[in-house]
Amino acid sequence: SSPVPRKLFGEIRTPGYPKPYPNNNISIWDIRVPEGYVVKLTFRYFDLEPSETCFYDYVKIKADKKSLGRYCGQLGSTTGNHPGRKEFLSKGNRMHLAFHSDFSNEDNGTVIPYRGFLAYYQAVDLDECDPNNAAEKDEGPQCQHFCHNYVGGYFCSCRTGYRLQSDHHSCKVECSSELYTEASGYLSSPEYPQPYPEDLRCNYSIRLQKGLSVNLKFLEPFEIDEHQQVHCPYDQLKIQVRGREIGEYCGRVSPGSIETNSNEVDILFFTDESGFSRGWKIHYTSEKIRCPQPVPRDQFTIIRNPQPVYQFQDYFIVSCKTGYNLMEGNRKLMSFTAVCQADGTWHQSMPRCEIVNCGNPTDLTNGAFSYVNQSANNIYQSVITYRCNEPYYHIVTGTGGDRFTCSPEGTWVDQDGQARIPACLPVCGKPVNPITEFQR
Amino acid sequence: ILGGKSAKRGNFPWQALTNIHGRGGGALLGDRWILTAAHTIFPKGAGGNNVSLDQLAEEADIFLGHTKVEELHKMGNHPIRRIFIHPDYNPQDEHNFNGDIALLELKHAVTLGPTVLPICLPDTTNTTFYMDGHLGYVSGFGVEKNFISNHLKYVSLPAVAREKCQHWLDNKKGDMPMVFSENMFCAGYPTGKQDTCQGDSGSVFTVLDRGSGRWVATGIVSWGIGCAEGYGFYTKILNYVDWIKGIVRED
Repeated sequence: SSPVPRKLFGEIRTPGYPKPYPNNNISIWDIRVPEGYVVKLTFRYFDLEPSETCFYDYVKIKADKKSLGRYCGQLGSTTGNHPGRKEFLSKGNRMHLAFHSDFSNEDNGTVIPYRGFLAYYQAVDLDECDPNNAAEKDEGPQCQHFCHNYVGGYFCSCRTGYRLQSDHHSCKVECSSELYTEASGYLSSPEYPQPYPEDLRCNYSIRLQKGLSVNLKFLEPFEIDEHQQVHCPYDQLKIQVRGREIGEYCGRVSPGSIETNSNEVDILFFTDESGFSRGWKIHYTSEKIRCPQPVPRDQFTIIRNPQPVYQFQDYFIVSCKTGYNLMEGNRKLMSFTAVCQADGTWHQSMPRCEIVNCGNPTDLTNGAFSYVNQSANNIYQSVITYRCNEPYYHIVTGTGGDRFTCSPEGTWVDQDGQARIPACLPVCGKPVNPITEFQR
Repeated sequence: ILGGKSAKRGNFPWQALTNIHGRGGGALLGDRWILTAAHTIFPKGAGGNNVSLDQLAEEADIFLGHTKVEELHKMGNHPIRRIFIHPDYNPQDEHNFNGDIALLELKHAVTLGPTVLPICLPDTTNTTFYMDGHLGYVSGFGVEKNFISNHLKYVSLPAVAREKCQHWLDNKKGDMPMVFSENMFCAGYPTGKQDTCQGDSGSVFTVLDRGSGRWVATGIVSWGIGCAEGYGFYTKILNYVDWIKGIVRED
């Protein structure tokens, strides 16, 4: 009995081969090749004493705890069991040969020199991925998902969304940190629309650039285990926006479409240890985040070229009607522009429009002014009239006359738009009390 | 004023009382000019004419707004900023009062009212005011019956034809060869007792323009031979209107 060294090939020969083998010989060979290989044995030369059922001399081949046959005889002999060119293949990496010769090789008193056999074996790669090559019939597949054979071995891999476990064989769903950064896409529960696995702790994160808003649209079918009385006790689909939960869903009624107004959305999916619901699928899209529609604070405010929708980086310009000033607090503004920011807010709040005030009119030396309008104030479109202290002075005006109006620019101007006020000039030669002669 | 009457307040609101080299008069133009005679500032033959105009302006007293001298003084004087003497006036020539006209610019404009009002200047196209017999009025604080008056007086005098003035003057020429230039006119009566006199110099001879209803200054009391002994001679303002406007408007 001699163990054959773990080589990739070799030969087995009967003792003394090519000389006739001795009588009363029992030779055993244990062929072993490296793991990942199987043994393939062929007889190059086979010449044993033939007998019925190989009763006298024989070689017995065994592998994988099964007999591969008992052989004897010569090529062309009517009795015996010559192996011919047969290839003996093990399932494992071992093969056992046992040779037995009886006490003689005489036939009718004549010694016939049977020379024995010469056999070659080689290690053949075992395709571990072939289920037919399973060592045990009740063994399952080598890998839960994908099996990859190579010379001398094999390895397993998993489908997308699964992770190979430490046993290098089984696959478990990997959905704890799925990241989506494209402007649009699809995400779904594992195996969708097939029932999702149990014990899931999935986290799908959508992260887009600032200024974009994610919109979620649930597709059909939508099935998550539920309870009639208790809200989502078994499995839950949660949606978080910037860390804040905005909804928890289960059941068979789709949430429809959700506008998140955020560039950061997380979808969490938790399942318990059982259930046969088909899960969910979401088509997400993105658009520039919207800002609230600008609303004037008063009836004198004008929003230039208003748009039906304002989105990130859009802006609007505000002005006032004629005779009104843009004001922010107590400060007068020359202009106003607000830009829609990435967070959906305007970078400045809406100003207000305040009526122009021209202030007190310039006093007229040797004269006075009076208000034409009843309200007697200095606001836009108020009107005053200048006059002189008659009869000692007379008024001299420009071509615009003696009426001054509070202009949109905040100045008092005459009808020609000039700001220069009239002048009171002396009246000459008009004594109030001239001399009167009586006696003639 | 000889042979005149007392003026009431408001009769001659343009009348100014001056005290530069003694009593004189003037007339308000606009609200900050005083029209007067140049010789009230640079008297003829006076040795002190070396004083500068600035100093004279500083020292001159001008009063407005009343008919009584005492009340005028109480109301306070109106300081002068500048003095303009007509370039034709020659203080050295005692016999020639040609160019006897000056303007005084007040430092502060006066507020007009019933007792302070300006006189008008004549329209340069209208010469009727100087025609023989055209009546005018002269007011002043000058001598009356040998006493300087403390009250504003006025007298009505007719303008006289140039020939009459010259003829009368020629008869007087033997004693004093006075010049009667075209820039003068005379008014009054050859033997009448109504005339202007010392202290009235600088006051204005005014006429009522009935067309406009305004009183117009046609002359400035300038010189005479005695008082109430014949005609009085006045600077003809009509010939100086451009000069006056040139100064007043420029300012």
